[in-house]
Amino acid sequence: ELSHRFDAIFNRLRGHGKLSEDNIAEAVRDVKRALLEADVNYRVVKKFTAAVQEKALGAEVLQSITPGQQFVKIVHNELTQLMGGNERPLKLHANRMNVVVLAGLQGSGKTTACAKLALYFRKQGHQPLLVAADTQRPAAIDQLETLGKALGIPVYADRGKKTLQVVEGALSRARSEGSSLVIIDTAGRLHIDIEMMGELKEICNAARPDEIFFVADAMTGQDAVNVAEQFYHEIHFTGSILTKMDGDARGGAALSILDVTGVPIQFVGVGEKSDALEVFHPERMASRILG
Amino acid sequence: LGSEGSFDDDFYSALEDALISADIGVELSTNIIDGLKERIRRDKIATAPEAYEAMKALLVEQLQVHRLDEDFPPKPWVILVVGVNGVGKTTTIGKIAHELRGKGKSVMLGAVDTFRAGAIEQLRIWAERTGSEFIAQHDGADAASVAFDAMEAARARNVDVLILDTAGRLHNKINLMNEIEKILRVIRRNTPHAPNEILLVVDATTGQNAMKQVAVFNDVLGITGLVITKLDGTAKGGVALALAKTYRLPIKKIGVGEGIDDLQDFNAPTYIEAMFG
Ligand SMILES: Nc1nc2c(ncn2[C@@H]2O[C@H](COP(=O)(O)OP(=O)(O)OP(=O)(O)O)[C@@H](O)[C@H]2O)c(=O)[nH]1
Ligand SMILES: Nc1nc2c(ncn2[C@@H]2O[C@H](COP(=O)(O)OP(=O)(O)OP(=O)(O)O)[C@@H](O)[C@H]2O)c(=O)[nH]1
Ligand SMILES: [Mg+2]
Ligand SMILES: [Mg+2]
Repeated sequence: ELSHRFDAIFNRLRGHGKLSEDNIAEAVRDVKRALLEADVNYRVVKKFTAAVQEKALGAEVLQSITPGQQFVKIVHNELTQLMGGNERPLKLHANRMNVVVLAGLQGSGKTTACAKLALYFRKQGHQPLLVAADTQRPAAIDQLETLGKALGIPVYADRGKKTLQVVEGALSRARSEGSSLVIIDTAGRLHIDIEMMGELKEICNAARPDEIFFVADAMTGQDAVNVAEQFYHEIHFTGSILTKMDGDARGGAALSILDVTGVPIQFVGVGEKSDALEVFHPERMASRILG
Repeated sequence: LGSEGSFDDDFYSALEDALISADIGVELSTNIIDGLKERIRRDKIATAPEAYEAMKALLVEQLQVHRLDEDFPPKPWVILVVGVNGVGKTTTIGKIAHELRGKGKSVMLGAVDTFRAGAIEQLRIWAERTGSEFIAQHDGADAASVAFDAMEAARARNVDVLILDTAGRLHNKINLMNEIEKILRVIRRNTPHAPNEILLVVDATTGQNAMKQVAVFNDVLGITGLVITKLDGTAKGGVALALAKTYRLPIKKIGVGEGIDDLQDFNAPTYIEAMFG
């Protein structure tokens, strides 16, 4: 299902019988503008539109009697391929203890996402343990404890202990209680904060997680590329969660993150409540980005 | 050399990329480049460094929005802080409180976010850290009623400044925008001169969606100023330029970290220098 912007590009092309290279170039410029306005990083846009232009200049489009339709199909396919090309199931095992770590910039929605994942996986039969390993934000522990309590899901916390001590303590408790899914909340941090990125690496080394989720805000602009690249470089996260998708941001950051890391977006946050978590749909995201 | 012919398409294209990568947005970036070409012609600019400085000067011009401060502020001076989720409202309030306390003002913080887990406790900690008074009810209480209580308490305790923290809310959620509108009405009914400031907090990492945020919040409440946070990251906060141009709203403060002192006055040349130094 195509969006308004796509219709506009399509209709402009449809006016022509067969397409010239100029027609294609103009349509590609339209797509470029649409993606930039949707917050896709300009480097990702250049790469994407170059690929589209190359395919669009092929015989298929130039000799087609419905070239407009062909062009739109190419764009949509390229986009959906990029969005969903890396899809893979989560590496969580049925009969043992699994560990996931959530990381990302300040305010991206990690703590909320931890509670959402806990509920999601409990519904699938897991026994989650939430871990309040953000030892620096004022009332971060309170926040996770309140969320866990409302869901009836245990939260491991140890006020006054350092982050790594909390992680070790949590793993220990998880093992003795038979938790099947340890979900570790971490403090928001800048990708350029060497000390905090170092701490994050240490958390991952200690936790040996099965999945590391990079949590990103859907309204992030051009900077998404820099942040994702750096986080990936430091901790090789295995999945992303795109939050606040219930907003009206086009979400181009998703394309940037996917393009620059090759790591799949596994979930999207669609609200503030703990049940507001959905599995990522590449097709839907592609339409949304194109506006 | 010296006419517009001395700079080729690649030069302008590279500048345009730099503008776009700073989140200035496609349309404004194009306008800036057009303005730059005009200025290069007018001033017969011949070298790349000079052209670059001319572009920065153009950007600074975009950001100049003036609004006079009160000479004799009423008491309590009421600041309502709003914005979408996770942008840094609560932390910014702590920083502003600290700054005001440093100037000898008495400050009260009102916990009007009664929705999010841990929100009241988070603000209470900032009140403690800054030696500010604190007023709250309980999780799930009616937000407007806490705002009312805070107004009454601020007057009763004769505080200089009352800062109200509100829940993050996405601007496309009609019920949440109705709620903040109701909170504003309750404040106004209680004290006609209040609120004296309505600050919208915007995250510097936000892309073009910031335009929609400002549009809606401004439409519903009438924003008096912006705070741009998280400029200590690598995001350039370029969307501030389109915001200044479109809404003529002053940027009052910028957030440059998570600490109590990490708040600065907005300064246009400094902002642009940090963006394109
Ligand atoms: N509307 C909406 N709000 C969300 C979503 N996810 C998180 N939030 C809100 O975003 C704000 C920030 O969420 P947190 O979970 O505290 O973010 P965080 O990444 O843990 O923040 P730090 O720990 O400070 O880095 C809160 O107001 C959440 O309720 C979402 O999918 N939709
Ligand atoms: N690096 C950096 N982090 C900031 C800045 N301002 C706030 N933060 C962090 O951003 C996160 C969110 O801040 P909050 O003050 O809770 O944001 P909020 O807008 O009140 O969030 P909600 O009430 O959930 O909507 C916290 O981790 C803060 O420490 C800033 O200027 N720089
Ligand atoms: Mg958190
Ligand atoms: Mg808050």
